[in-house]
Amino acid sequence: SYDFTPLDSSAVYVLSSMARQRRTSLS
Amino acid sequence: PPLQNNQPVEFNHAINYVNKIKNRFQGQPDIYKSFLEILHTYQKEQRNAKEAAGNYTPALTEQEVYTQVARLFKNQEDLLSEFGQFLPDA
Repeated sequence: SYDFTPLDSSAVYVLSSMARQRRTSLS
Repeated sequence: PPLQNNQPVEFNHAINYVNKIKNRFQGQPDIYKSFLEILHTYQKEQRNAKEAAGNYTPALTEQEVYTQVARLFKNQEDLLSEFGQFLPDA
C-alpha cells in the first residue's frame, strides 16, 4: 500500500502530465 | 493491443516511480524534497508559459530539469533513466 502525502500526489500529477505531453509530442 | 487512452498507464507509472524514489531516499529526505521542488518549479513555469500564450519563456526547460535531477540522483542511474521516460523532450 502507498502512503502518499498531498505533495507526493502532486508529484505524481506532474510526472503523469509530463508523460502525457511526451506521448502527444511523439505521436 | 495498445490502449486508446493510456492515461491510467502513465498515472500508474508515475505512482510507482514516486514510490520508488521515496523508498530509495528514505534516509535522505532532502533529496526527495528537492526532487519534488524541481517538479513543482517545472510545472509552475509550464503554467506561466501557457497562460502567457507564447509571451513567456519558461525559466526551466526540460533539459535543465533533467540536468538538475541528474545532479540530485547521482549514482542512481536507474532512477535517472526512468525519469527520462517522463520528460517530454529529453
